[in-house]
Amino acid sequence: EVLEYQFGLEEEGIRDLFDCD
Amino acid sequence: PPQTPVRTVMNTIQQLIMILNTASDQPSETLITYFNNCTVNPKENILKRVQDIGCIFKEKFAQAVGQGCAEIGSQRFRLGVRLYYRVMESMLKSEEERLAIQNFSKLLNDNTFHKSLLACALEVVMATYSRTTSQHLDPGTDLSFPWILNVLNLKAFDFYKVIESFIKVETNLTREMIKHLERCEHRIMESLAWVSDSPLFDLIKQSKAREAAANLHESTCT
Repeated sequence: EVLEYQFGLEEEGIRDLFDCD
Repeated sequence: PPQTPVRTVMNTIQQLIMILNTASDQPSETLITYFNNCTVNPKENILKRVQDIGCIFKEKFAQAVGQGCAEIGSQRFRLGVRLYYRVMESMLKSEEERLAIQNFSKLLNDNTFHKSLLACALEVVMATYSRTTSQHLDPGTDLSFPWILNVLNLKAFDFYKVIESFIKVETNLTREMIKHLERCEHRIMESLAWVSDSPLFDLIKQSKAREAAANLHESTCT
């Protein structure tokens, strides 16, 4: 049985990941 | 009924078709509003990018599976574009809720973001259908991940960045598809992100520089 997908714990969104301040 | 491998594949395809049957090949009214709210309207670039990538995708698909299957490539791409617009809208709604802003000009004008998101949508479509075709093709006709990265000339690390948000906002993905994207994540983390021209190394350098600056500041204060 494969574990459920683990989301990151930090409240990070797509905007942060593409470095958009 | 018992869940056979064939039943699982059929369910995954049905689920994808159900999600995208009513979706549009063009940006929705809600997306257009997001585009209009931008400092620089990204609409024309987004439409042109989709068109340009479409030509490349269809050409590479036909090269891989044969000119006789070119129409299948067009159908796959059309589904991918529908999913791309659908997920983009959900991502923006989610970010609007989180940040309480409506102007996503920088994000929506970021070429890498769009290529990564479109690549992820296309990967979901390709992976959905891949199990219905022959699994024993020669490497030249293998369209499974990371084939899509080469087609879009995209770095694995940039593709990695959209996966979690994609899964989070597209709540109708099947368990099989979530597992597939997770396997892509693992391959990127374990090897694909560590090639010599990966953007990951610039990030590590920046992080070290920030750390050094912080340490210097701390020692000066002391």
